Amino acid sequence: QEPLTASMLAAAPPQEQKQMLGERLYPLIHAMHASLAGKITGMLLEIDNSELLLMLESPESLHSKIEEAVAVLQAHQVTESSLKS
Amino acid sequence: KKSTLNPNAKEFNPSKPLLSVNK
Repeated sequence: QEPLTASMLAAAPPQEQKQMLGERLYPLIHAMHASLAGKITGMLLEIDNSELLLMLESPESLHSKIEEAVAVLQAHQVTESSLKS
Repeated sequence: KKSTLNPNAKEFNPSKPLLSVNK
């Protein structure tokens, strides 16, 4: 699969840009956190496209962002379940 | 530091599945 570039993204409508980024991010996230992949991808897609492109080129920064998302998600789930009980 | 990530973000649905899963 050819790498996603800023010019490829710029040629697409905004909503499609996120979908294109998501399609690239999802398999990488799925490899780390299969059960949370959809949710984590959705969270990361709220980040600026330019930053997401950098992350796709830098596995290290992507991994740290994924771990951050997992931590945020877990903290959120703990809060939610404590509210319910 | 506080994360800017939003736990209530909408879930992403890939257009094509990664693995062939028979449901």
